[in-house]
Amino acid sequence: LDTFIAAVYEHAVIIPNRTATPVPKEEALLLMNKNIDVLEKAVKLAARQGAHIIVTPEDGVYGWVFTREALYPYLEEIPHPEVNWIPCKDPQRFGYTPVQERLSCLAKDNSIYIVANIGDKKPCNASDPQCPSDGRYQYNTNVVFDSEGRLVARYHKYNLFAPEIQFDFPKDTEHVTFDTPFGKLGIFTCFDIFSYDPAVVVVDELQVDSVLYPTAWYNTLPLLSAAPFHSAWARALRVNLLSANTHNTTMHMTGSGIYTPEGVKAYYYDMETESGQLMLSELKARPRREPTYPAAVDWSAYARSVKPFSSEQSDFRGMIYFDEFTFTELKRNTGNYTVCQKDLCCHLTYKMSEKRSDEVYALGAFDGLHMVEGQYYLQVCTLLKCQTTDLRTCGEPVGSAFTNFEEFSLSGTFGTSYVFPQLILSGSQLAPERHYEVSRDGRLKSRS
Amino acid sequence: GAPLPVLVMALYGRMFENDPPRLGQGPGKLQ
Repeated sequence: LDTFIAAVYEHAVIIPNRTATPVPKEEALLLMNKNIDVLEKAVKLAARQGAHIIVTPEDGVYGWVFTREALYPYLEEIPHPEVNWIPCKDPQRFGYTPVQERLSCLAKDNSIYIVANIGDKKPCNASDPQCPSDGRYQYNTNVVFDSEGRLVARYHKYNLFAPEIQFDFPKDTEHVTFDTPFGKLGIFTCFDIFSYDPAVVVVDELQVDSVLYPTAWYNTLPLLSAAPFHSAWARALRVNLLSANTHNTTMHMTGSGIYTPEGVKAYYYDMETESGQLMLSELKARPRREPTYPAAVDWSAYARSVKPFSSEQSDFRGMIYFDEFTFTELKRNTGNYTVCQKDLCCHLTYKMSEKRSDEVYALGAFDGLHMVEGQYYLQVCTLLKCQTTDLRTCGEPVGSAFTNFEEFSLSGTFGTSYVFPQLILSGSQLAPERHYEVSRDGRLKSRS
Repeated sequence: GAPLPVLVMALYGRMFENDPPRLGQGPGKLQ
């Protein structure tokens, strides 16, 4: 197939009551079937509209509120796909696996690939020095059933998020890819997207065409919100990304989408209601082969070719999600600014429609190790609206902006070729690609 | 292009070669 129809479902997960002790297996299955009942409606709707595959969110079957012990009744033995198993046809082959059986039958009965996130358990004993004291490993696991109901992929999440104490780390990274009539697919989960391994490896080294991405992502403005971050990642890695997020406004969880190397095909962001949402879009099955496939960007070419803009004003420091940025204020309605931190210098040229007295913007730079909820090295150039006109609020989350930018060009002297370009408008909306572009020399710039 | 009410614009670079072996989830969790 040259093209295929992809579906993503943002699911408002039905979450079990918090309990430290395990519930009976029947109660666990009841809760999981309530969630799968909702997913089933989305699967049928997507299949009726011709979708070849549907991606559902991480924790979409049982939620995320668990101790290690309380999670156990929700787990099943998930075998390696090499066993060539169709749970719908042979449900007893690997013990009691009602969830896999139901998902497999859903896929088979609706002739659609289904991507879901469930829990895998693997018994172990004292001969394994790393075996946990309760005699089993518990893994956060993505599964894929093909349109005949066959288990074709199993991925154990490698980069667990700090609160995921109910799961174990797999011993090694797994690079899970598989071929389909609509291209080579890769798969990983949520926090993995910050990683080189597996996230970049499956794209750059294993050359997948599309990435399946279940996630349970809570939004943290200004730089770590789901839809902007994931759509930027897809553009930077030049790959299709099918991102299904959980929906829970209390936890600021929303932001799913279907993203491609050229831009956003569909996305959903809803902090007003508690309902789920199905998105579909037709995608190129093998984007690399398309004449429209974007050329690689040299992210520092432009910034290294220009002299830093001189400025009489002093820089100031500000925190963005525990990272200390170096900022400079945009004082007029138009201008050129440079701000530097360590090896990174960020250049901005801009023109506002008018300089509002009630809104302040700043240009910021960060070059260093991010230390909270994971440790990873960043180089970030950002233009952002400060929460108030007090410069001490630059970096704090802001929801709306009324200052219109007629022109802008943002670039940086990056020491990496992995740079994700984000552009977020008032109300956390993504900017349509017709308004901006990423030039080959590394400028995020307005289309004049 | 029309004027845009910009909230945030960012170039978010990842320096993978400097990262720890696993994206740090606290020493207690590492096997």
